[in-house]
Amino acid sequence: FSTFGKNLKWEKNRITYRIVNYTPDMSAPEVDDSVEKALQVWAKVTPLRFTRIHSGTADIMISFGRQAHGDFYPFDGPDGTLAHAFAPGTGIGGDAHFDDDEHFTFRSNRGYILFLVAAHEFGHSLGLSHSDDPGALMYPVYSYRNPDTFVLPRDDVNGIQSLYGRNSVKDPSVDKPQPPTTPDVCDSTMVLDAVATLRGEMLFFKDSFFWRSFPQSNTPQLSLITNFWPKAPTHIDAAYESQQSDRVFLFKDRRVWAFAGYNRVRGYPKTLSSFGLPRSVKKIDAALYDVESGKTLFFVDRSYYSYDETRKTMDQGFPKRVDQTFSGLTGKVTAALQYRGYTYIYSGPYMFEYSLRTGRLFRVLRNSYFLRC
Amino acid sequence: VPVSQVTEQDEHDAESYLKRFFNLTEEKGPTSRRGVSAVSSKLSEMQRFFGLHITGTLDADTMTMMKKPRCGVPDTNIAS
Repeated sequence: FSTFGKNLKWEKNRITYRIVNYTPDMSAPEVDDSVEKALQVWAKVTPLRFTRIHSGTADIMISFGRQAHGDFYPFDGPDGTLAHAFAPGTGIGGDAHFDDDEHFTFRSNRGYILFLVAAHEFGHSLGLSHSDDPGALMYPVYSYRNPDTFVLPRDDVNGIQSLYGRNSVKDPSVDKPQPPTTPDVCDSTMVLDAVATLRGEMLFFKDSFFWRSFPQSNTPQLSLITNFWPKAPTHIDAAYESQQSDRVFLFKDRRVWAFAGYNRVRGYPKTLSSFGLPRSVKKIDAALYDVESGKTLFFVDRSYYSYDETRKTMDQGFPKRVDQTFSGLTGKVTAALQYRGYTYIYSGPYMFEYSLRTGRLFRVLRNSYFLRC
Repeated sequence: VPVSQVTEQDEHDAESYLKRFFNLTEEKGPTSRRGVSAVSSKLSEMQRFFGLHITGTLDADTMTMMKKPRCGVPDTNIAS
């Protein structure tokens, strides 16, 4: 996180705000609710309390405008800059302006969710500058998150509390979800949730994020899963790309989601049993598509199943024990990937490199092998 | 993306982005006398901030990041 500096904060905890005008995109109550919820994001973790006034000058004046709108920073039409806000201070200090050439929404990702944009801008109104943590609310680039399940990330909590301290009022009856942290790609102890290929890229899933690694780029890029696939699950169990159907499948508990590029495939999520897995299987640990045979292996505890992608049926003679086929693999399988003809089975922080045809183990590597640490 | 695919428009857009969000100021005097150009230096700063590969040149990742919808507050701490 970063702040504008110690002297650029409010020297009081009671802050007033005023909604000066409205966007035609949403009903007034939806704007009111979005703004109030966005302020509560910060109130929950600090002593700050926000009071709405309906006339006169508030600490935080909230308005919608287009192009040149009365300050030195004209907006730029649709997309690009969505909004901006000013550091705490008198006059324009603390004010938040929203570009009304954008399409703002209450909850739908068919536009920019006003609650998310406002919560970010109010971070500036309270003294936070931008964070380079891609998982932070104060990261400068917009990313879709589910407003109903939004929890202020740890980086932002640390930032705002560095200026105003903690929220001393604790309501024991409410158990607060922990602020999510952004995983470190080079953490040697990190256990990945899942790995998959996607049209020549490699995706490494962890919590609500994934790293994208592609041949032309040296640096894996961290992104929120929901920024790529808004309705996708996070903290998934397994993932694989079926090169036959050109789809990526994400698995979580008993459900499976399918995406073709950016688009969610209609009819999903489906259940694990739609892949022919027995009903007794409640979740899978990993999935691997074998290009050579066109089969997909589903790993469950110490066993694995084989699914024929062409016939869309489970192969006979499964499940088999993992260590029967993959010599030396005694731990729990956590992810699986096939890349350039080699099969990589992840177990904890390690990755085992095999020939799937012979089951021969070539090397034992670290999870970060493909992540260029 | 090989440099040859970067158009003049891309370079113009990139400079506007760096001026707006990374405090790129107009360069005075010949670049060669001052070594790395201000644009390249600011590009490196922006690539470092967004966790991109730090090349100091305009590449596909960097251009993609510049086109993403975002907040209008600068990324370098000049708010005061």
